[in-house]
Amino acid sequence: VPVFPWHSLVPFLAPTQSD
Amino acid sequence: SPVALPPFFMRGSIIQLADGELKRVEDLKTEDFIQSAEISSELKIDSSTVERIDNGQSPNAVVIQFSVGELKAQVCVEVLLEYPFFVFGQGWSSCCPDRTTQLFELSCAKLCVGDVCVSLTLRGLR
Repeated sequence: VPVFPWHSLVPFLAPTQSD
Repeated sequence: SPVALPPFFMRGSIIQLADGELKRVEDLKTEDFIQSAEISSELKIDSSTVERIDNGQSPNAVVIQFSVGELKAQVCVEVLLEYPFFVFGQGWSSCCPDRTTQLFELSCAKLCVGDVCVSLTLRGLR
């Protein structure tokens, strides 16, 4: 059974400079 | 459909959280994403608010404009109608929940302007 990492499910949107 | 659907949105898919815990995609909660990002050295959760939803290049696609993070960076993504996003406090949501349920067997709410989605960005970018 394949296991997928949690971060594959969430879109990676433009990096912001906030932190 | 000309675009391959990601397999991990299919109901029953096994997802590994950052602490190693395994959950089914349909059982994921907002806290799972927040906690996974908290222990990630590279990734950070951002809040991305849906600003606009327009028709895409093909009839089964939409262009979603997000306002990302504290700086409200405007980002557009083109996705299939059935592509699910995770809305804070609500769960999986897509522009066409019926199609998402039909194709992935994943229960979905309707994604609307104003919804705040979970998105990722890199840590330490300044």
